[in-house]
Amino acid sequence: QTTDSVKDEL
Amino acid sequence: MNIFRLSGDMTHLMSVIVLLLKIHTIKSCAGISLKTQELYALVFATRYLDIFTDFVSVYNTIMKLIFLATSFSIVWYMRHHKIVRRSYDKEQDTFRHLFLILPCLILALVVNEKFTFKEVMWTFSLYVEAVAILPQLVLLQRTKNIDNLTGQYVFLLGAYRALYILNWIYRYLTEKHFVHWITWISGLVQTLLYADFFYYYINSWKNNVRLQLPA
Repeated sequence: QTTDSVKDEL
Repeated sequence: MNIFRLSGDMTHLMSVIVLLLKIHTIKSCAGISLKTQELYALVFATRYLDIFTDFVSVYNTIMKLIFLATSFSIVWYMRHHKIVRRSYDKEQDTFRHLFLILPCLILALVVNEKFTFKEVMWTFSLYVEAVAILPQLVLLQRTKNIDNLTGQYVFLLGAYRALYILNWIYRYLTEKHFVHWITWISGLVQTLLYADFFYYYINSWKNNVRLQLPA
């Protein structure tokens, strides 16, 4: 599933 | 990925490397708050729950593993290493971090983007990260002795979040629908907590004097 954009941050 | 975020991640990485080097080479953790380190281990443990389920990128996974490994090993060093633990200032490092954790948990249960376990844990980790530096700042005020590695550690830690704010502004301007109030507000609160430290740190650096925090 596409990760929520801010979730691709550390 | 943008330059603000990459330099933010690198600054964050530098902060934990500086701390590990300090503890590992001089076998001392004087001036370091174990409470703050435990809070950071909690932040990474609750934020990176999806490390093996949601693959984002090699970079993302490697950095998550590094942050988890460094934060837990710093806590281990300070608690169990026979030499390092002797230099831990437990009389001064008395901040009851439970009084930070519980409100963050309650807030995460109330204010979140989705009421699922993962989302609540992720939000909880954001709130805890925002206040995790408080025991360290309190300890610095009390002990007054800010050796330059500890000063550098706190400075890099604050700089990483400040760079992340630039990253969020950049992403808001360049990506549609990039609106994440919870992330932005907790990140802003976190950076503001460093504001006075930044002020005194930069001043001491400019005047080339030892860093002294006011009483």
